[in-house]
Amino acid sequence: MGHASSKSPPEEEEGSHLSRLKQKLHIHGHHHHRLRRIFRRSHGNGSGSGASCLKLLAAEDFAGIALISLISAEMKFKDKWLACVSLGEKTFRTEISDHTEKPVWNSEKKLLLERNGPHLARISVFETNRISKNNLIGYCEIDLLEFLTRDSDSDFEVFELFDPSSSSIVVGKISVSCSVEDPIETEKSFARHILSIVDYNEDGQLSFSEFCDLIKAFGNQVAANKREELFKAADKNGDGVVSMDELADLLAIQQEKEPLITCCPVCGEILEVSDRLNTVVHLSLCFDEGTGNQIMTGGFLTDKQASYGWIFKLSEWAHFSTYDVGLNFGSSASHILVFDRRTKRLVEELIDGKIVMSMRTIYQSKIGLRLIDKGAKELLISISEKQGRKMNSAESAKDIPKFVEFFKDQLNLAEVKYPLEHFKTFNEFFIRELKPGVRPIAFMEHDDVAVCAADSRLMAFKNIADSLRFWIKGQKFSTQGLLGKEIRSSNFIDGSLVIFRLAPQDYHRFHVPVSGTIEKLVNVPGNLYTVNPIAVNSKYCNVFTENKRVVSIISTAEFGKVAFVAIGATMVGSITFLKKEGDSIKKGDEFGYFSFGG
Amino acid sequence: STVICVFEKGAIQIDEDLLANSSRSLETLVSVGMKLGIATRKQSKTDL
Repeated sequence: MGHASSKSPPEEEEGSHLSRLKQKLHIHGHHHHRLRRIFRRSHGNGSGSGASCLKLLAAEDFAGIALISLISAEMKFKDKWLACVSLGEKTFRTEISDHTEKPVWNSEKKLLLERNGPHLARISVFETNRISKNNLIGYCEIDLLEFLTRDSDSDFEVFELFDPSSSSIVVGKISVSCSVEDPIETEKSFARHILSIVDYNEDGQLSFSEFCDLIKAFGNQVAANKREELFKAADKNGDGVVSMDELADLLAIQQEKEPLITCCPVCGEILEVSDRLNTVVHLSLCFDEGTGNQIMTGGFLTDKQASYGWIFKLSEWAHFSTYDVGLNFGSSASHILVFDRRTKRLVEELIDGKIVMSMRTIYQSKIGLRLIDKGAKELLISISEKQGRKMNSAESAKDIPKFVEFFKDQLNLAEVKYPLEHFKTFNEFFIRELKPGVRPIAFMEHDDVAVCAADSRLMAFKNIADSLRFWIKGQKFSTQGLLGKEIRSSNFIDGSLVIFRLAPQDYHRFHVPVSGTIEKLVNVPGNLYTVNPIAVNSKYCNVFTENKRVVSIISTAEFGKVAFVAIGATMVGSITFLKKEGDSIKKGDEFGYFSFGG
Repeated sequence: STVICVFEKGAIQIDEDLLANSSRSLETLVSVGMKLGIATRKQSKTDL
């Protein structure tokens, strides 16, 4: 144990550890059948039954989730400290402590512990008060299998921290705890978790449509084609909905008969269908990354995936980088329903199911949003600026034909003012103008008729209270918050609210909805969260009051004052106005545009 | 990206179909220039 026990124990000793480890797991009666099915598959046949056999099979093939906690440390001088735990190729870190000799972190992380995988954890403690870099002050190594099987009444152990330049010098002590989660609990908790994510009406059960979204996101075309059959199989009591227990049973039974989950809905990784338990472990950890049930940050994915992948999952605009594979992903594509005012029909708009689930995981959980707070806000701005530079380059023009092909059903090139060859960069195409007259302005000569400001998906409410009731769930939303500090909101208290949401394929210029004079134009700096309904519908996310935006006040004879707020979003954060303060404007006039950038 | 317009209280009578869809939390696909609503502050001169 500790620094001295850095080599792996002998094989027979390890087996003994594993037996003791399994005894630490609390396996209860009604879960036995499911556990047996899981392990029977791994062994090819399922000879034997009962608890003793289960323990034997499970111990031989053990894979589980260890919950490791870095509690506190005693160092020899005062500083601001952080600690890291590394296992195999994964590293996770705590937050930075106060300036003290005795840092307290109470940070925990779930780690996958496999029989033939790494189980030697290295814990490193860094001082952080230097601007240029963090310095490694002490470290220790812990054999987690040995730790977990040690007879001890204490909930934690204290380990000596050694100087990295000399293992004989002790520089401090660290308190660590570690426990193992029952694989059955892991499986149940996973079922509970995915149910909560696709349970749109939050009734604790899955309706047929919610169930279908889940099956689609699992990426299995065969399963998607027989979702009705699967739903009936899951709905054992025939009440028309699938409960958490029913879902857990279906996942266990079906995965054995015919694998249901073939790709992770969060990270998109193709899963090894024959390895049921590791599939559940993977999904549990991946979902936990999103909802942040642990405090330590890091990645179940590779570092690159963790730093890059999550950011792209924060926005539907990820399609701009992935449209060659994104929505064409078939069974993982989900959709949202929109009412087309022109045709008076409901239409489906496709969106990648993985993006939907990832955004729900992040934007609709309090701790998921805390993840965003940890530096991702800056990353969203940085990635948007980078995307702006890329889309302004001559090279980006080659993406235009692919984009047009991808959105061919939703893009009418006949309306565009110039031919495709005219556009020298992708951004130029993105802010394309339309031919005169292709967007007729309703009642042009009647300034008492307001018109739509953008090609968009619209939500309209008589008053703010209705908008909060039906759509905007951010707890901090207010008219004053939307308009910013420089605009007096008393004119707009309890006013009517109209939201125009632009999608990637849309014409990205916005127009004046009412005739009048521009009284003010105010820049409000802010973040670049997605403005997708998933974020707008999250009570933890306040995109309209926290995102970067430009607020203009239009004075009109017919409507009094009208506030026009252009809000930037991830990737598309650049807002340009073509009018200035004091300009007279006529409804239908071009007012400005959104483009790629920060 | 998104544009939000805020009108003064009672200044606009938004078209009923847009309000009805929104009250079902259903977005309406619209184009630039489509009618949004009519002013209520003064007696509207427009016979719609």
